[in-house]
Amino acid sequence: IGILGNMQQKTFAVVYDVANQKIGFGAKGCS
Amino acid sequence: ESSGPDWHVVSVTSLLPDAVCKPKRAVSNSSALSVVHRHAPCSPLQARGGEPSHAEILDRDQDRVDSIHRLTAGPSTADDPASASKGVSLPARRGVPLGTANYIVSVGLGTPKRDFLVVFDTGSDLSWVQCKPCDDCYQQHDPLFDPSQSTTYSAVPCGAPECRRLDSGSCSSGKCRYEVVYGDMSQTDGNLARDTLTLGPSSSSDQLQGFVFGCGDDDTGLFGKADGLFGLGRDKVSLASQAAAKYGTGFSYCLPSSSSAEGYLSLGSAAPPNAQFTAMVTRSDTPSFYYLNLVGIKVAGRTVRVSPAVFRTPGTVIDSGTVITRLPSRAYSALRSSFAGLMRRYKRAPALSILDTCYDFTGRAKVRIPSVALLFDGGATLNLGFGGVLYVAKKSQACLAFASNGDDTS
Repeated sequence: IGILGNMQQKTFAVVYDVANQKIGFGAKGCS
Repeated sequence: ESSGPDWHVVSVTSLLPDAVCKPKRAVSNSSALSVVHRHAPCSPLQARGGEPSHAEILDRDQDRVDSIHRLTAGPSTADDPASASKGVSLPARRGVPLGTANYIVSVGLGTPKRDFLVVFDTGSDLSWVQCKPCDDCYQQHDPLFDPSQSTTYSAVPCGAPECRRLDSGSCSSGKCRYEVVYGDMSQTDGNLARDTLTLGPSSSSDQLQGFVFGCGDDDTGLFGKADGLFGLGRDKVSLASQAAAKYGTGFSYCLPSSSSAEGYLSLGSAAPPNAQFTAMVTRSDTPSFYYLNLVGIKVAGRTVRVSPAVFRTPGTVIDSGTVITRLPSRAYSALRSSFAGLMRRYKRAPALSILDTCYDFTGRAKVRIPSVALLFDGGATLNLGFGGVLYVAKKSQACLAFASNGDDTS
């Protein structure tokens, strides 16, 4: 399997929407 | 500084992180915890001179990835002696053996509450802190949690559903014993317990009554000075699952750039308006992991020539605790080839642990780096910032921050 590591997640808002079974990425999530 | 969407133009003097903390509060919704990198200047756990080297960080990262691979490879690896030596033959519900994560949050435990700095980890489920009395605990940042000083603490009895789900098979004086063995052989053992968990700044509205966690009394390994670890995996015992009734299912976080900002961990699934979504995939053999479907990669705006099946067949896990993204061998080779072709003007540098495509920027004022974007099923695109493209150990050694999974036919 591939693994999406935290270097590539930094500064994005990473959303785990379990109810709707989806994962989201929002740019500039920390600012 | 940017030069269009396809390239990053960066001053070389800004490549290395700041040596001092410049706290910038992240914006998030309610019940959010501040997130900082464990080894960054903003970390309360930072031990001057005691942080691991880049090579050590990357070597530990490979231990974690090896552990994920063994778990997802299924029972056929059970006879592998190397696998057995790492403890992965343990029942999956005995704890997901994935090592420590790299980001920390502060949580409050007990009544009256005491604050603890814990790593958070989407690759494991059970949360734990070190407790008194302790047979064998490592030195941590704060005093040990003392159950006798909390009026809301209780041990989970052996017959409780939470204990049976752990499948630890251990019962002592009517108390449920848990054990988690991590991929790098770090380990925690203790009593399964309940107490009030306070998230955020001490408001009773942000309390989880009866939070189930591990009260560690025999803990060894690479936990640094963290007071414990909180799991955000998909099992019922994880913080994400236990908090779902109060905050709603789901959670979000932002991991800060290593030194100059704080991120957040927020329970509940509120999403920023600019978020792009892809399907969350479940696999029954490793139900704690969050899978998604990576389907392609762009370098400097051009799609790398790799069949989507190369990504889709093995699948992809998103993990807050793995540092470097691992790609199937053919996908990594194609990415490396495209990237290196656009970086020909720069002098190559020696490999750094698992990172084999490195450059020497000594003597340069600015560098121009091709952008990298990850494409997901359904059209979501992760346009990586400069910090997601290069791992900068020093000016003379900045490496493409991706690695191969090795032989993808294995």
